[in-house]
Amino acid sequence: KTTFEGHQVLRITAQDAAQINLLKELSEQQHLGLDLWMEPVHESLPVDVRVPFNSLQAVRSFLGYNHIQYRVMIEDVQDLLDEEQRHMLKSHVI
Amino acid sequence: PRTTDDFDYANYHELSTINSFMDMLVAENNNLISKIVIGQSYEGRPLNVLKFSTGANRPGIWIDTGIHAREWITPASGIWFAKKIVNDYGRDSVLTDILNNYDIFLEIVTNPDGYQFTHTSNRMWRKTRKPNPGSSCVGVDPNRNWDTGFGGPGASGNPCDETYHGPSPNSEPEIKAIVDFVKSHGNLKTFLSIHSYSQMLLYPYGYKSTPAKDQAELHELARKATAELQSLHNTRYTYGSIITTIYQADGVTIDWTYDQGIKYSYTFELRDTGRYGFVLPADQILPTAEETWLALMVIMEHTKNNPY
Repeated sequence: KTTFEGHQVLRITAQDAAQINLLKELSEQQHLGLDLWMEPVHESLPVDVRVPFNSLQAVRSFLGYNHIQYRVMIEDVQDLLDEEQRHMLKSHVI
Repeated sequence: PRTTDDFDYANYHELSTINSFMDMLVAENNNLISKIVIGQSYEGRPLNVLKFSTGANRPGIWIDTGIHAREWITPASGIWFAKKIVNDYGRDSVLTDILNNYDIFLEIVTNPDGYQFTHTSNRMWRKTRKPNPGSSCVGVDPNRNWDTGFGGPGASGNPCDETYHGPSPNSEPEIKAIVDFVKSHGNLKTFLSIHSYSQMLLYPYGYKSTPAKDQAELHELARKATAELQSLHNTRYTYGSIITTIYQADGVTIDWTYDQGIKYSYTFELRDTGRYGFVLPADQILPTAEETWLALMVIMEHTKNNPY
């Protein structure tokens, strides 16, 4: 069973087309295992990306180095899924 | 639950529970609803469609939810829509009028293999579950597998990508089944494909920037539908063509349906704006379904009032 312990979802806000291009390059780095929930297309739209724990440092460094703004949208995906699971189990009992 | 009145609409459910719900709803309302099996998924699951009908030889309105497996809010909303139709028929004059003139087809779990996989192995799975020869990566993006703009730059040729378009148009049985149904029906007037998240109502095209010939009407109808949606919980939607509102996307559902002659082809992106993504909490199911229903009604009523 796949788990998502330590995975974070970042909401990235690009300021211009150059940053969008940087994010596109980032998204093509297969070894990072990124899951683009909302893809980099235009600076008017946010980019949401699920980042595995092992890639967090690389991604956050990349964003910081290139002065690309972001915030952590989901701190730990697995926590949220566990919460969802608890709700569903409780519902089953009811 | 022993009846659909007892069903827990405010929670997410496994595939078997959704299938039981559908059978129960049909049994309770067999004068209004029938279940059609339009095909089988790759793993052999039935592709169930609820048909709401009050007469023969009617034009049709199609609604699908759950084509991307991890977008759980969409089948949860689809379940609520099904019960809402039953509750409102004969009570709500607008819906009654629609159903007295049109059939409504509702496919609640459009990608059942993927949905099952999200419950058992990988909650964040999006694609189908068919293996890709020569690759260890499984599945195709079912919203890049349609035969309009297939294989263009707004899709990926890499089986390991989330937007992999597949080896050929309609390679996925889940898509082929809908294509065959649409062609054999021949008289669908509206096609609504429901996704999440990011709060958008989109119309063709995704594969090209040329405006659809009905763009003005589609745009105005999207404005009305999203305004009605927003009126309930102040959920703000953006709207427009896929390519101008989000990005180029090739081989998508509504580009194909529009080019088949189904003028009112739309795709929804339900809540939210960026706190939970695909893990929208269950306590938001009912508000999401309720507000979305208002928009669906605007589009369905417009369809009824503007025959073509």
